[in-house]
Formats: sequence, C-alpha cells, structure tokens
Amino acid sequence: LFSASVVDDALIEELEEILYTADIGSTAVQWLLDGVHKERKSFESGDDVKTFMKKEILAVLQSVEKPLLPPDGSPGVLLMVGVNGAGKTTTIGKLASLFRKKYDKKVLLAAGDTFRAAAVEQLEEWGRRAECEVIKEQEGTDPAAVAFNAVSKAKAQNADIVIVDTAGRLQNRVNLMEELKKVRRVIDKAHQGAPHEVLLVVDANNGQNAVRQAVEFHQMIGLTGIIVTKLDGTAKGGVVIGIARELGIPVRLIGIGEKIEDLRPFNAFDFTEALFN
Amino acid sequence: QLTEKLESTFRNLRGRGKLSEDNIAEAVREIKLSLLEADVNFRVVKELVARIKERAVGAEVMKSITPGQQFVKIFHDELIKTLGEGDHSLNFSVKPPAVILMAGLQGSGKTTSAAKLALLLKNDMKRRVLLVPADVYRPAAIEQLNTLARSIDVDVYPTNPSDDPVDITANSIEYARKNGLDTVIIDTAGRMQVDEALMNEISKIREVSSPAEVLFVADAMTGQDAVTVAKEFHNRLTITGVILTKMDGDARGGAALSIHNVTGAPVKFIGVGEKIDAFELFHPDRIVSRIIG
Ligand SMILES: Nc1nc2c(ncn2[C@@H]2O[C@H](COP(=O)(O)OP(=O)(O)OP(=O)(O)O)[C@@H](O)[C@H]2O)c(=O)[nH]1
Ligand SMILES: Nc1nc2c(ncn2[C@@H]2O[C@H](COP(=O)(O)OP(=O)(O)OP(=O)(O)O)[C@@H](O)[C@H]2O)c(=O)[nH]1
Ligand SMILES: [Mg+2]
Ligand SMILES: [Mg+2]
Repeated sequence: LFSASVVDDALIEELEEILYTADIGSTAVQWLLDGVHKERKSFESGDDVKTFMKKEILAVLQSVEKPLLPPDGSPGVLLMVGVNGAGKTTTIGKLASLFRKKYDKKVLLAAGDTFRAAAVEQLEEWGRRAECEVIKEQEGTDPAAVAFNAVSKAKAQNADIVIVDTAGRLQNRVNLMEELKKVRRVIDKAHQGAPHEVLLVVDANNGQNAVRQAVEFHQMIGLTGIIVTKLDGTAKGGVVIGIARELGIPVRLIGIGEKIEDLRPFNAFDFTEALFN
Repeated sequence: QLTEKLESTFRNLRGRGKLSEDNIAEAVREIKLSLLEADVNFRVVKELVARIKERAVGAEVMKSITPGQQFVKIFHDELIKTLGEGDHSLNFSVKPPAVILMAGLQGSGKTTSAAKLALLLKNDMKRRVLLVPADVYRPAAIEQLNTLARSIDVDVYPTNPSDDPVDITANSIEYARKNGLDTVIIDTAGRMQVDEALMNEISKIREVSSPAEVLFVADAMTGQDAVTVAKEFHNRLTITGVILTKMDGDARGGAALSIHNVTGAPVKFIGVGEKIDAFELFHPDRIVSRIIG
C-alpha cells in the first residue's frame, strides 16, 4: 500500500512503537498516522515523518500551554484534586513556596485530606518547608468544613492565596466524587467565585486511565488545569496529548522531583522533544 | 439415504476446518488494539500475540463459534495460564525472621500495602509481624506507617528520619529475632529506577536483609513504562512477587502483563481500596477479562 513512498510498513511499525510506548494512546496514534498517510508523498525520509508528527503534536500542546499565576481573588483559592498517590500534597508544598518566594504572596494551606494516615502531618511538614500556615481540623472532619474554615480564615487574615489539599480518590468511586463536588460547592459558599483554579494532578507513569481521570474529574467539578508529576522518571506522559485533544484543559505545571523547588511551568516544545528522545 | 444425511450433518457439526492466519486476522488486530488500550506494553503485545497466534493456527475450528471468537478464547486461556504460573504464596521456609521487602515507584501504594499485608499475615497465618518504616525521606512517612500499625495492633520498629535505611533494616531484623517476631516487612521510600543513589540504597537494604520475598508494588494504572521500571528493579533486586494496587479503580491493568513478562514474577496480591482490609489474593481470571476488554 505504501510501496511508492518512504512510509512503508516497517516505518509505520517503528513509529507506532515510539508513539505507543510514550503512552500517547490509540486514538491520538491513529490521528497522527492518518496525517502521515495523507502526506506520505511529501516525505523523503523517516526523519521527515518524525518531524511532521512532532509539528502536529506541538500544535496541540501549544494550544493548551498556559502558565499558572497566583490567582487574584482576595483570596485566590486553588483546589488540588486527583487519584491516590499522584503527588497532590507534595505539589502543594512546591506551589506554596513558589507563590511566596517568587510572587511574595501570603499563602494558607488547607489540610483537606482528613482521612488518610498522616496526611495532615505530611502537609504540615510541607507548610514548615514553604513557611506557610496550615489550617487543619480533627481527623475525620468533613473535608468541606476544613475548606470552608480555611477560606474564611484567609479572608479574615487578608491572606492572598489558599491552596486546598484533598484526599486521593479514584474517579469511578461515586461517593468520593460526590464528596469532592460538595467541597467545591462549599468553597464557593465561603467565598463567591472560588475556587479560582481547580487543578488535576496526574502521575506521568499512568497509562490511558489518566484520560478517564481528566474526563470524570472535569465532568464532576470542572478543571482549570492539569499538573503532570514525576516527569523526572522515564515515563513520557503522552496521555497529555489525549487529554488536550479530548478536553482542551490547559496544562499548567510539571513536577520533576521530590524537592520543594522541583516544579516547572509546562513547556509544550520541551515536552514534545522529550517524547521522541 | 439416511446414512448420507447423517454424515453430512456430522460433517457440518465438525465445523469449518482449521484456524488460519486469514480467518483470525481481524480478531488478532482487535486484540492487539485492545491490549494497547489496556496499557500492555507495545513490545509485550507483539510478543504475546505472535506466540499465541502460532499456537492457535492449525487448531480445529469448534462448532457454533467463529474462528475469530475461538482465537479470542484461546488468547484468554493463554493469558490466564501465563498470569497463573509460578508460586502465588509467600515463601516462609527460611530461618526466622522471614523478611519481606517492599519496593516500587513513588506513590504506588507500598506503605499502605505493607500494613495490609501485615494484617493478612497476622489474621490468616497467625504470624508475629514487625513493620519497619525505612522511608526517612518522605515527610511523615514514618508517622504514616506508625498510624497504620497502631490501627491493626502490629508492632512497628521505632525509627527517626535521621536514621540510615540500611541500619534501620539490619537493626530491625535483629530486634525481631530477639523478640520472637517471625516476619519483618520493610517499607521503603518510593524511588525512580534511574535514581542511582536510591537504587544503590535499596540494593544494600536487600543485601543486609536477605529477604524471603521482594515484592514489587505497582499501581494498576501504570502505563507503557512498566517494563522499563520493572526490568531495572528486577535486575537490582530479583523480584519474587508483585502487588498490584488500586484495582478498585477502572484501569484495565495491562501493566500486570508487562511486569510479568519482564520479571517472570507472579502477582501475589491486589489492593482493592484504601481501607486496611482491602487486600486480596490474586486470581488471574478477573484481570484477564479486564485487560482483553
Ligand atoms: N520523583 C518524583 N516524585 C514525586 C513527584 N511529585 C510527588 N512525588 C512523590 O510521590 C509520592 C506521593 O506524593 P503525595 O504528594 O503524597 O501524593 P498525593 O497525591 O498527595 O497522595 P494521596 O494524598 O495519598 O492521594 C511521594 O513520595 C512524593 O515525594 C515528582 O514530581 N517526582
Ligand atoms: N483506592 C485505593 N487506594 C490505594 C490502594 N493502595 C494504596 N492506596 C492509596 O494510594 C495512596 C498512596 O499510597 P502509599 O501507601 O502512601 O504509597 P507509597 O508507595 O508508600 O508512596 P511513597 O512512599 O511516597 O512512594 C494513598 O492515598 C493510599 O491510601 C488501593 O488498593 N486502592
Ligand atoms: Mg496527599
Ligand atoms: Mg510510602
């Protein structure tokens, strides 16, 4: 079928391996290969084909590249959500430090995971490292109550920013997703218009389930951004392409390690280059 | 007359000949795609499909199903056999205390699973377990394991963040020996397989503990990189078993096949929730249906 062009079965196989092993997913892989097939007469080498695909991917990712600035809102409120172990609590520590140091913001952290063992202690340690106050309640308190109290306190103290931590939850657990919906609703009750940012934290090691996460969380509470963590490993995080194509949710930040400074703005160009390395 | 009629009936019942490359081509394509969408690694998919196709071609077509459907059934059974092979129990036939080492990437569920395993061993096998918090890096990791241990009334070795994980390991085993505890479960910090310093650390931990089991704890939502990660952990530690966590989610769980393919280690347990009793023995049937889709 492709014998007249450089795009033969061997090249297709090679490209599929690169794309699939980057967790790009079958829908996006098909989209890219359809594009390659359309342009097949214009390629003079396998490298030409790769350059073409990089360009297609870059266009998609550039359309969702949007830096995260500390939201105005007196206070600006950020809600961190995501599945278990994605890196929410750690990212909050990094973000709090960034907002305080780089933007000179007064940041309060809300210990909204009232369920998991030592979740509050973990956030408190990050609060110490970022030099930000942590608002917490008794273990087992309704997370919505914690969020409400933190936002109210922030208004009273004239804090600039509140970052609300939540317990990890799998998107198919209906009662936990309902709980999150309630947390969001209560934050708005405490301060109209809040939360100003709702950020889904996604582990770069995840496969296609990350797209399901984005779809479900977005449907439940509306996302304003994605943060991809653990990009200091060997996983490429290609699911971002599927999420971008399907939902268009902006990718704001990436986590590249476990230290407080290991947070970077999402850069579409660097990310696309890394997919093909 | 009647004999002829009966013969033709039997001939039809015997089906339409044999499975061939052609009459299963569509099913092969669909299975490949399904496995990729289930997060099975690209090369593992290629290898599995080639191997099973070779086994299937030439088989007699069964009555009342199409060749494609029969290939899917053969594939399904092969995967169950693959994931079912190996010893799915824990090896305790060692001089006590038996050490179980938990290893894996950040956030995969090691600490939670360590406690879940402790509870299962205590309840089902009446073992006397010591939980050991050897993660001195993650904020409140020691508190996390302490809290979990308290909740199930299992001993936990006293640790400070200033301690060295290799010393913690050696000292805790000595402690277990002196106090008649027959099982030591070592919780370690999450680490990337490309982090030289931390991989050296866990190699040393393995060296001083001579574990009866090295359990690789992997998130059921892990994608293609499962092979790269598992291969390196296996190279360094010799994985004896896998715990697949967060199976209460809707991830297809293809990582299980990828990990088994590169380590040969059986999945021994699955995590099915955040609660400490959400822990089960692994049975291949459910995950295979999930993966094939
Ligand atoms: N290497 C690396 N590790 C990370 C990164 N972000 C988070 N982690 C680690 O991932 C693990 C889980 O992080 P947490 O912050 O506890 O994740 P979480 O989403 O709050 O987890 P739950 O609250 O239990 O759902 C910890 O060991 C973190 O140090 C990252 O960018 N790179
Ligand atoms: N739903 C669900 N959550 C789980 C399961 N196993 C662990 N978790 C959750 O996953 C998150 C991470 O678990 P941890 O035990 O902290 O993971 P870890 O591997 O010790 O993390 P690090 O020490 O940071 O590498 C926590 O929120 C756990 O409650 C499971 O089977 N199902
Ligand atoms: Mg957390
Ligand atoms: Mg842990």
